[in-house]
Amino acid sequence: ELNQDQQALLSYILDAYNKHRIPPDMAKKLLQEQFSTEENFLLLTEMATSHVQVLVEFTKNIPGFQSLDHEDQIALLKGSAVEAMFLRSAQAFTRKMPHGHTEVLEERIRKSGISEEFIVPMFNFYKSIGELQMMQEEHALLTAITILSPDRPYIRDQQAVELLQEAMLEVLRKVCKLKHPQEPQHFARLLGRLTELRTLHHHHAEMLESWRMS
Amino acid sequence: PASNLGLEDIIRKALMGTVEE
Repeated sequence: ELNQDQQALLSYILDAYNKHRIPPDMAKKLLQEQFSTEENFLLLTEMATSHVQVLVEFTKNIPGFQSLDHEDQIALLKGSAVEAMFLRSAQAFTRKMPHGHTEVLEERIRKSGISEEFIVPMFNFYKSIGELQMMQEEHALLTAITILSPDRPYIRDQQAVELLQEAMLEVLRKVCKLKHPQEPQHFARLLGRLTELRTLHHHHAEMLESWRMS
Repeated sequence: PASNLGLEDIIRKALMGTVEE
């Protein structure tokens, strides 16, 4: 069972995760803007920017984050923004999005000049996240855990970050036991997605380069 | 607009900003 502190941590993180979302007018644009490679490119760039802002607002609410060294806060966010973005957009490809949005978003991504070699691993990741049937609590905790990775470049006080991440991992482990009692491997599979995210992150830099070129 | 700022600029700006209620 979660102890009192863990329960408080979980509801606090979940509340922040639900509160800080891509603004509704952005979602409307997703549906309204007409379909061309340029439009899709601009829209995805705008969504990525808005997503970084949403991510920072969420991260400010992670208990202990704002007491970390200021430059370490920047390094953590810079190092994890891409992964957190893929994780959050993965939710769009599970049952979370209203009917129709997912198909439109998928079409826009496929027709935005991003080369096929990046599209395939991206949608494989979305599919593997979907298969895990994750609860909102798991998404919120996994996002916080991704951000609090002590091994990001330029982190000076890795131990302080590690302590925060460990507290989150412990809560996630218990949540997995409670929410997926018949799947003992569930927690391990969630952590496995984090490694998959790292590969996507690695591809992302190359993807941006080739996207700019085309 | 924010979209032509670099990733770090967007992060610094958002971190500085007050949490809007």
